[in-house]
Amino acid sequence: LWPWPQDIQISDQRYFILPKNFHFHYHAGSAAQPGCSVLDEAFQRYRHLLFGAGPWPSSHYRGKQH
Amino acid sequence: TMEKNTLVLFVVTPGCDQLPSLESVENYTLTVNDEQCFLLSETVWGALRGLETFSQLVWRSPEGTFFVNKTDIVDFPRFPHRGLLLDTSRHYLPLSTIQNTLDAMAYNKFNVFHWHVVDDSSFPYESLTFPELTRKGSYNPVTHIYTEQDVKEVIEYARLRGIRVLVEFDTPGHTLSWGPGVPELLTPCYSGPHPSGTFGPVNPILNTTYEFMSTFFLEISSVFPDFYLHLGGDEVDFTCWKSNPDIQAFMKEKGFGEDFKQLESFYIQKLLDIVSTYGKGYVVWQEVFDNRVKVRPDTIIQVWREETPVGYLKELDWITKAGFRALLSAPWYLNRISYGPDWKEIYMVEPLAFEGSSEQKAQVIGGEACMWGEYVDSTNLTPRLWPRAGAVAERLWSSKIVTDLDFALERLTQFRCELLRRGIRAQPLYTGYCEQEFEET
Repeated sequence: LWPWPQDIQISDQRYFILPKNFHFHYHAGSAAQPGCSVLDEAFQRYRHLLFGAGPWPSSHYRGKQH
Repeated sequence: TMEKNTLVLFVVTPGCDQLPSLESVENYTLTVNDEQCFLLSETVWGALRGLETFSQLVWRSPEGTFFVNKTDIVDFPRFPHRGLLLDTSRHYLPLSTIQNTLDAMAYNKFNVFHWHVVDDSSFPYESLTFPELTRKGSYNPVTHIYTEQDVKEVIEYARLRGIRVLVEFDTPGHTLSWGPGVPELLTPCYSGPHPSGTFGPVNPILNTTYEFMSTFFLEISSVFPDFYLHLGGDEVDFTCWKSNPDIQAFMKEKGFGEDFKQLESFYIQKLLDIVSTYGKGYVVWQEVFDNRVKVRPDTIIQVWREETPVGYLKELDWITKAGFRALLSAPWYLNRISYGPDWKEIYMVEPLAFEGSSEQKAQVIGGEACMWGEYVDSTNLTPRLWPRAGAVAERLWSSKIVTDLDFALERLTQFRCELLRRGIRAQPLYTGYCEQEFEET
């Protein structure tokens, strides 16, 4: 991570993410909801930064074991 | 392994349509465990910082599967003002280069783009009220300018990344490019009894100067929405003023003697009064403080000189002792380069390492990495900035105790590869390679 957070605990336990299933979601009680331009656009940017434009899995990895 | 398919976001305070400010709260907590993948923040700006962190937590195995580890993060910035100065006068920077820099700033959690938009060399800011400034002061009035639309785009692009735009119009010095567009704004220099044909700083003795400044800064105050404007005030060359007989007479009349600092103060005070009437706050370079110009108590003083009149830490001591807020830039002039790992020196700067009370230290609100434009344009800006500016970013965001150089090198090296993957041309820190080298997209 850069810059390093003020307080962080990280464990070896891990979770897998399938890009086609993954999405950002506003909590029902959140003050920001769909239509919030700052976050709607950030979701799109970060989705692209994380996984690229797709398709998933990319041809580079297709055929390899999950 | 379990799948995570949602990052749930909870923002406490509404504010999607607002602009970030110095007072914006950027705290967030990020939790990834069996039960949840949850980002909580007070504001949308904190949510942006948390999303960036989440994006750095996700990694990819050699087989191409994405993973995120079980994580708990409580995070907040150490300083509220974490800036990057770009000079777009000495060389012009295209809009796309500015946007690319804003992207990289967001990846590093910077939150202020200090846009030193004009200087001696050129006046690319297209003024609606005084279009001649650009027509006669830019390198090319068609291609090398920032139109009203360009400026709006920069401000919105920055806002969407939680970045403020602090614009600087440095006066009375560094204004040679203003001269052709506004006749009689600059001081005619003299060689003996005759005008030499050259011009110096803004002429501080004419009423027309202040009429111009009132109108010009009225426009600037409305175009740039941030509460603060940067009014410069550095490196005023007194030679020209000294040579001008009208200025000499004015000095006598005002009782300034031979002290041209008093004339500079006279000008800056009038300018600050003008800007204050538009409801704006201001940031100024340290000379304004050093020359004892009377400024409002909420003025922010930016320290840029490393050794004069004193070392920069002593200067911070003086400024904060006088009750002003301070920004540090002196050790972070990234336009100065050397062969080797100069990021380490940048990284090890401790902005609060001066003798002073805790109240004084609280007056240091952050700092800025500066990239002046003499030797930098869009061909080399980005790799000269990154990841060196990242060293400043961590110093301004992370805790004071995060100073281990080996730990930093390991992370910064990896982060540099991540910057490459994201399309930012970042120069290497040492030998090595990245799995994904830079590819133009």
